[in-house]
Amino acid sequence: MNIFRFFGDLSHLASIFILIHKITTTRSCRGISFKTQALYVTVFVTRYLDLFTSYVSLYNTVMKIFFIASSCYILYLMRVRYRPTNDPSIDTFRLEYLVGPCVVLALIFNYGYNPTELLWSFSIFLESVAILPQLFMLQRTGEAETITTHYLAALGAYRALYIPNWIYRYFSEGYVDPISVTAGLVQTGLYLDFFYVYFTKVLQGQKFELPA
Amino acid sequence: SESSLPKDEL
Repeated sequence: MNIFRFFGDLSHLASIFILIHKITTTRSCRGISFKTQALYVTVFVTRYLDLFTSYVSLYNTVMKIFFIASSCYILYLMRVRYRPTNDPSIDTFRLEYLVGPCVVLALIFNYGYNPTELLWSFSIFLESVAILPQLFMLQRTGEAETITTHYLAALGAYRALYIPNWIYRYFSEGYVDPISVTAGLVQTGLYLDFFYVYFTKVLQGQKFELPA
Repeated sequence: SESSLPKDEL
């Protein structure tokens, strides 16, 4: 563990608390992509199956359980409690365009041909693109509530902070995980446009609006 | 590519 990974994980935690706070205080999941949230449940469940087979640390176990539980809770909020505020007609990204290629990539790039490794690899690839339905929705509506942009910023910062973590681990432990690094760079790259608007508008006190 | 890495990251 190093500070980059630790703050990355904290940022990830913060993003989830911000999202739950947004939904429960505004009593609305308007502006949030259900598809992206469903993909995160898939990512966490397929990656953290090893909860039952290998123990890393108490920190690791608690975080894994939290990510699975909180992502399921968000689906519950969107699908049951605040269902009327969820508008599927603007959440139109086709999931098969994401899931299909991730299955293929996992079959080609993995650290072993067994179910655990294949699902782990699949989850890494899927996580890297899981935000696309959300970003696509943002692009379509052209604007976002400020709290939603804070959620996205925290979520983007999480994987961005993993990059210095990997550099640090390479030099301190000789640890290299090419699958995570490649997918992590892609994942962070997808946020660049968003971050540009976030830093130049939202953090200057303006509303998040995309040029028409 | 058959050597499994330790999965200690989240």
